Amino acid sequence: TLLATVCTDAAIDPDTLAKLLRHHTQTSFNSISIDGDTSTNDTLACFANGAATPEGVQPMAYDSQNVNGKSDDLRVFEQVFSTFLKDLAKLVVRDGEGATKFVTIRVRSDVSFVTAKRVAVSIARSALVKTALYGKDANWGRILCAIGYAPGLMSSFELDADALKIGEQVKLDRKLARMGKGSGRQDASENKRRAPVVNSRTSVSFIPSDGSKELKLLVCGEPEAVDEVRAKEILEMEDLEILVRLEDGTPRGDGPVRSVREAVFWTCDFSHEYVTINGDYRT
Amino acid sequence: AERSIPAAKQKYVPTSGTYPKGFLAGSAFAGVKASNTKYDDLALIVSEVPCPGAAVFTRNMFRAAPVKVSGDILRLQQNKNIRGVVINSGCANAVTGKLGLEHAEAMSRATDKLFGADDASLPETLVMSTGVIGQRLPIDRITSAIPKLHASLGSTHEHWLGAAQAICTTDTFPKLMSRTFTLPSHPETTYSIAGMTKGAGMIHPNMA
Repeated sequence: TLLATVCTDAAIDPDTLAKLLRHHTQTSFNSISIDGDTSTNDTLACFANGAATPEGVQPMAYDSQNVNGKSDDLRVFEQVFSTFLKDLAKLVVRDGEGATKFVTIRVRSDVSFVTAKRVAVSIARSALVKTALYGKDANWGRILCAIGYAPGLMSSFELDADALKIGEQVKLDRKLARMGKGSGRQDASENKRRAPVVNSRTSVSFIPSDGSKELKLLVCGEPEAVDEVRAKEILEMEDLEILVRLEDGTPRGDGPVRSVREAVFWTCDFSHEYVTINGDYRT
Repeated sequence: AERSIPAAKQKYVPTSGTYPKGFLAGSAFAGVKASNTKYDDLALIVSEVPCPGAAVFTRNMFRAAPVKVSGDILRLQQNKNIRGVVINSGCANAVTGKLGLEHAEAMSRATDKLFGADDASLPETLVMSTGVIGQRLPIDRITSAIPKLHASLGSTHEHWLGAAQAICTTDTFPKLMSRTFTLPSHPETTYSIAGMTKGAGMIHPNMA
């Protein structure tokens, strides 16, 4: 269970405080996972008593007079608040039961933020990814597998609109062939070629925490020859970043290049100790 | 008693802090979980003057009694006039039916009374619980320890650290952070923000 209490002596209007908390929970405490289990008791509470606010200064509040409803004070406070919640949330991941690794998962998508977040959550929840990290194994295949079954992606090839079109075309051709109409003469190799391709826009890298060079594992759907020694070096460190790009900077289909959304999620590895702790946690 | 902290985690535990004015923190021993005979397991964070408060809660279908009671208090008070939060570790008061709700309300009311509230007053103190699911709270032990909890309140780093320690369950270190900041309209004024958290297992929050 996650419990958190945050207090500030700045003065904030009650509705604004509630809105700020809801919004910034998404990118902080709702962006962490240790074991993928959502508790019955999770609570994050926040209090703002204005005890440090100079006499006569009004509580910070959203109001339409300001640019996107925020005064300069509120905009600055929001930045402080957002960073504070993220850093407090990361402390929880640092203490994951039996954890030996602190893993940042950063996913970039030109489809949507939701796509990026779903993929990040899927990787963070994968027991196979987490045990590979504990074993210091650069098993990018498991990361790709977790990307591939992320909710909302598996069915629609949302990662690759081209594949969707090809998939539909192949189904249509087969239907026509059954009816003895249309081209219908697709031989196996033709259909095979036009079947949904392995996603050619997905790249996966390990980013070491010491600032040294990125280790590319998969580039635009093509596996790299992985330097095992380098991978082991990187996985020896306590902190690791897994960078997933679901875009390659080119337009999807014949549209314009779309803006990239990024989701960041924090998790840890799964160790023998996690099983021991939870096997012993007597009810 | 102080729980020992693994050497590798010491770096995450602050040795000092900058805590927001007008807030007090405290901790006390109630013996919520039978196997705990020495570590504080009650914590209290309050504002000397009731103030705006907000919270987000789990969306798990079987949300616990303290989650329901705290949500009701915030709705009743429209996020205003909130005193703070009383927290127990050692028992989650979850899947405990009507009696669980009564126990959570009793924790809140026992705390309010120590700040002068009477039975007619609206509740001002939120409630949080963490620990084993499916067990009832030893509510008498908790309510009889709350005056001690109230007496333990203070505004030093040790008070805040004690509260952060008291809410731990399988955590290996207390999670406490504090920062100062200024705002453009009055750069001469220094504000503070502080927070404590717990969690080491059953962690995949999806709060709203």
